Amino acid sequence: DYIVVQAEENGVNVIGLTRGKDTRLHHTEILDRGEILIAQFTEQTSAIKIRGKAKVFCRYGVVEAESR
Amino acid sequence: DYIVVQAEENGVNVIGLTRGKDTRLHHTEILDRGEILIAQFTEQTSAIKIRGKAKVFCRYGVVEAESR
Amino acid sequence: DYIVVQAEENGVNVIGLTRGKDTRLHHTEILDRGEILIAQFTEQTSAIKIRGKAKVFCRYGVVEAESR
Amino acid sequence: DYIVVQAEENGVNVIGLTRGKDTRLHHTEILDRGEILIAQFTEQTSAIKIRGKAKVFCRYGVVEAESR
Amino acid sequence: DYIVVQAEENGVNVIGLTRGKDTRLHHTEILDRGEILIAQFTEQTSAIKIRGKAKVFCRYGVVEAESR
Amino acid sequence: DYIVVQAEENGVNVIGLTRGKDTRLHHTEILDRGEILIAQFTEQTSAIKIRGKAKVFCRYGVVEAESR
Amino acid sequence: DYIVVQAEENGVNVIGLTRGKDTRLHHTEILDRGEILIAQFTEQTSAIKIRGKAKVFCRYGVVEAESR
Amino acid sequence: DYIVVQAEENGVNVIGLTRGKDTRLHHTEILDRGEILIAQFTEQTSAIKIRGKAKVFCRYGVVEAESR
Amino acid sequence: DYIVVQAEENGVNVIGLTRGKDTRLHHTEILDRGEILIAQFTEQTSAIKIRGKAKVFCRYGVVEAESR
Amino acid sequence: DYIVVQAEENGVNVIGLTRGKDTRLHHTEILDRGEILIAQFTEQTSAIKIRGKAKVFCRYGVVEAESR
Amino acid sequence: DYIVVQAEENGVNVIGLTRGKDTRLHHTEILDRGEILIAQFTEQTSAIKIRGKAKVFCRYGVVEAESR
Ligand SMILES: N[C@@H](Cc1c[nH]c2ccccc12)C(=O)O
Ligand SMILES: N[C@@H](Cc1c[nH]c2ccccc12)C(=O)O
Ligand SMILES: N[C@@H](Cc1c[nH]c2ccccc12)C(=O)O
Ligand SMILES: N[C@@H](Cc1c[nH]c2ccccc12)C(=O)O
Ligand SMILES: N[C@@H](Cc1c[nH]c2ccccc12)C(=O)O
Ligand SMILES: N[C@@H](Cc1c[nH]c2ccccc12)C(=O)O
Ligand SMILES: N[C@@H](Cc1c[nH]c2ccccc12)C(=O)O
Ligand SMILES: N[C@@H](Cc1c[nH]c2ccccc12)C(=O)O
Ligand SMILES: N[C@@H](Cc1c[nH]c2ccccc12)C(=O)O
Ligand SMILES: N[C@@H](Cc1c[nH]c2ccccc12)C(=O)O
Ligand SMILES: N[C@@H](Cc1c[nH]c2ccccc12)C(=O)O
Repeated sequence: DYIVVQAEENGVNVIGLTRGKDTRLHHTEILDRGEILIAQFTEQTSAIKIRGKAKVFCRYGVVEAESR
Repeated sequence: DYIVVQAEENGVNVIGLTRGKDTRLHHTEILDRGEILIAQFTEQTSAIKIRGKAKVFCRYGVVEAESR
Repeated sequence: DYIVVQAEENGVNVIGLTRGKDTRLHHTEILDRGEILIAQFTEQTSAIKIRGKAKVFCRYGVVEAESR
Repeated sequence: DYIVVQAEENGVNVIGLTRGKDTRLHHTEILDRGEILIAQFTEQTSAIKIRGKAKVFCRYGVVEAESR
Repeated sequence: DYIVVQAEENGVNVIGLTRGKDTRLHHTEILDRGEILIAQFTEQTSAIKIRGKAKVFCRYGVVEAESR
Repeated sequence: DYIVVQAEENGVNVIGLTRGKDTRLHHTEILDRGEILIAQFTEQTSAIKIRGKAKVFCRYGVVEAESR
Repeated sequence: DYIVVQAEENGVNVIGLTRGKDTRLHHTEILDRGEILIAQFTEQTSAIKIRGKAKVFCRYGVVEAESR
Repeated sequence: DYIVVQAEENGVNVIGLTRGKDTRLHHTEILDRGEILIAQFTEQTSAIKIRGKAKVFCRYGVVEAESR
Repeated sequence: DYIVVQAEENGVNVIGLTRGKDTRLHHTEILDRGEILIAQFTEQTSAIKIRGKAKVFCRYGVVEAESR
Repeated sequence: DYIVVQAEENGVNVIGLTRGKDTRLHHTEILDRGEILIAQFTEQTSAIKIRGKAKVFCRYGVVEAESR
Repeated sequence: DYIVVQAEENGVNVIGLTRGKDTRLHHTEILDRGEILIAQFTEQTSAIKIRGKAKVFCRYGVVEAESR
């Protein structure tokens, strides 16, 4: 299982949240406009947060993340 | 298995409820308008509660959470 | 496997019934209007009862629970 | 695997029959009009009987149980 | 795997035949008109016989059992 | 995996043939007109023969058995 | 996995060929017109030959066997 | 996984090639016009060659083998 | 998983390439016009090369191999 | 699970990010215009980043990566 | 899982990249115009690169590789 994030502005944050009893950020991947990140759920990552303007492709279709 | 939450206002709560005999909150992720959280069911999390205005994407389609 | 409950009034009860020889309530999650609960079947929970006005999203479509 | 029972009158009986050599009732869940029960097949339950007016949602569609 | 039997007259017989070298009846569930039985194939039951007027819902659609 | 036999005359034979090096009849279930038998393939049964007028529902659709 | 053979004349041969290094006939089931045989692939049977006029139902549709 | 060969002339060859380091013929089944062979891939057989006029039914549809 | 090769000229080569660190030819099956080969991927074979005019049926449809 | 990257300019970067607690680049494959890379998720690679003008084919369709 | 490469010019390179911590070329298969290679992902190969004019058939459809 993976999701695809297509950055539509510079500085889009794709944040990995830890799996397990404790939920904290373990990695933030920063994308520039036009870059694409394909990220799986893993032993480390059981939740992913996206900040900034980006298209998120997932099993439910395309979901738009907006910047504040 | 994961769900996708797209916050439509600031302060949307995505609450993880514990798996097991006891059901209590183990983590609340707070989303600002436009942010997206993709969260799996895990060994810790067997139920998820959403408070505040948000779109929830799941296997049954898009379900709208309303703020009070 | 999970179901999604969208509360349409305050005080909707989502009740977990125990798995095993004995069938009793182990947890009742109370939802306010507009809140959403996504709940799995688990080692503890083999039946779920819903009281109050709510939409229940499951593999068979959307089933309406009515309040008395 | 689960079925969904939507009670259309008070006093609908959802009866669990035991798995194994012996077939007897191990639990009867009573539903009031508008209540919904989502029940799995389990190690205890290999057959389910429904008495009273109710809609039963299952893999084959919606089957109507009538009261006598 | 389960089948659904919807009785259309009183006294419909849903008969479980034993799994294994020997084939005999291990249980007969009697349904009144309007009652519904949802029955799995199990370690005990590898064949099911239906007598009396009833609708049988299975993976191949709805099959009508007629009374003699 | 199961098949469904709907008898369209009295005396329809549903014959179980043994699994293994040797192929012989281990059981014959006799159906009267209107009766339905739902039978699985099992550790004992790797082939099933149907004699007499009956509808046979299987993964390939409905196949008509004719009496001689 | 099984196939269905519907005999359209008397004396249709459904021949089981042995699985393993050696390929020989281990059983021939003879069908009369109108009879139906449902036969699985098994530890003994890795190929099946059909002689005589019959309809053979398999995952690829219905294939007609002709008599010489 | 199996394929179905329907012979359209006498003397159609269905040839089993051995699985493993060495590839050689381990069995040739000869079909007369109208006969049908249903053959699996097995521990012995990892490739099958067809010579002569025949229809070959497989997951990709029907492929026609021609005689020279 | 298998592919189907239908030779459209004499001398079509279906070449098996070895699985593992080393990639070399372990077997070449030569087909005459009209012959059909159905070949699996195996412990020995992780790539297959086709030379000469032939139709290759695979999960992506029919791909035409041309002779030089 | 794999993705396909089709470079639409020279110097397209396909970057493998490490699986595990630590997220860093373990390999960058550089593609010239017209070249194609098909890359799996693996024990080493749990996220893939694409920089430069390219088409990315994945389970959600085709996603365009733009160069800055 | 396999892909299919159909060479549309001489000298098309199908390059296998190693699985594991280290990513390097372990084999290059050279195809002449009209030849077809069907290649799996394996214990050795977790990425495949294609250079030269060719059609690449994969689960996402047909992707065209261009020569420089
Ligand atoms: N640490 C949590 C992270 C998480 C996953 N899904 C969630 C839903 C809600 C809140 C937290 C989470 C877990 O592994 O379960
Ligand atoms: N602790 C409970 C949480 C839960 C899951 N599904 C539920 C349905 C109803 C009530 C509680 C729950 C469990 O793991 O089972
Ligand atoms: N304790 C019961 C709960 C239950 C599940 N499905 C049911 C159907 C009917 C009655 C009770 C049940 C069990 O695990 O089996
Ligand atoms: N005790 C029986 C219950 C049962 C399941 N399916 C049935 C069908 C018919 C009669 C009884 C049953 C069993 O586990 O097998
Ligand atoms: N005891 C038999 C019951 C049975 C299942 N399928 C059948 C088909 C035909 C006759 C008997 C049967 C068995 O387990 O195999
Ligand atoms: N005893 C045989 C029965 C059988 C199954 N499929 C067949 C096809 C043809 C002939 C016999 C059979 C076996 O288990 O294999
Ligand atoms: N004994 C052979 C029978 C067989 C199966 N498929 C075949 C195809 C061709 C020739 C023989 C066969 C085997 O188990 O493999
Ligand atoms: N002995 C070979 C047979 C084979 C299967 N697929 C092939 C493709 C090409 C050439 C030979 C083969 C093997 O098991 O692998
Ligand atoms: N020996 C190689 C053969 C191979 C499979 N797929 C490939 C793709 C490209 C180059 C070689 C290959 C392996 O098993 O992995
Ligand atoms: N090392 C991380 C890489 C990763 C996968 N998915 C992610 C999503 C967000 C951030 C990092 C990641 C892991 O294996 O989990
Ligand atoms: N050695 C790498 C090869 C690889 C697979 N997918 C990739 C994506 C990007 C970069 C390298 C790769 C691995 O097995 O993981």
